[in-house]
Amino acid sequence: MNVFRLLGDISHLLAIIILLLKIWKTRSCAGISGRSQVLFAVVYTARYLDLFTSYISAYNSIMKLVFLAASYGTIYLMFIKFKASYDHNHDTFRIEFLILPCVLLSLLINHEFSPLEILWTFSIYLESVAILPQLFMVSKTGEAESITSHYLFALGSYRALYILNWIYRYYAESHYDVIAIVAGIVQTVLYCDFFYLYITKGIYGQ
Amino acid sequence: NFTLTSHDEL
Repeated sequence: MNVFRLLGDISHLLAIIILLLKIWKTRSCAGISGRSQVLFAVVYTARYLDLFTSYISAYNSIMKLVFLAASYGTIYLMFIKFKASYDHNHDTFRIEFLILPCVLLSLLINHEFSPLEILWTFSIYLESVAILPQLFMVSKTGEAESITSHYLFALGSYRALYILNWIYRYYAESHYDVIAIVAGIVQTVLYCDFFYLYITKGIYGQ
Repeated sequence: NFTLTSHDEL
């Protein structure tokens, strides 16, 4: 554990909490892509199956459980409790165009051809593009509430901080995972346009 | 020391 990794995890946790609080406080999930949230639930489920097979640390297990619970909690709020506020009409990104290539790629490029390893790889690939329905929704409506922007900024920062963590680990521990690194860079690049808008609007727009 | 199956990150 290094400071970049810790900050990345905190940023990730913050993003999830911001989203849950936003939906809970406003009793509405307007402007939030249910499709992205479903993809994130798939990502966490596929990746954290190793909760049953390998123990790393209490921190690791607790964080995994929190991410799973928060993700399914978000889905419950969006699709059941505050279903009426869900913005179907603007959430139209075809997620099969993301899922199928990720399935294919994880079968072709992985560290080991075993079920858990393929699921882990699939989750890494899918996570890198899971935000696209949300970004598509924001660009389609041409606006995002400031709280949604904070959510996206925290969520994007998480993988950017992980890149710093990977650079650190490469030099300090000779540890690297090419699949995670490449997918993490793709994931971060997808947020660049949003980061630019968030920073320039945040500073000059108010 | 690159390990295949131990993914210690979240």
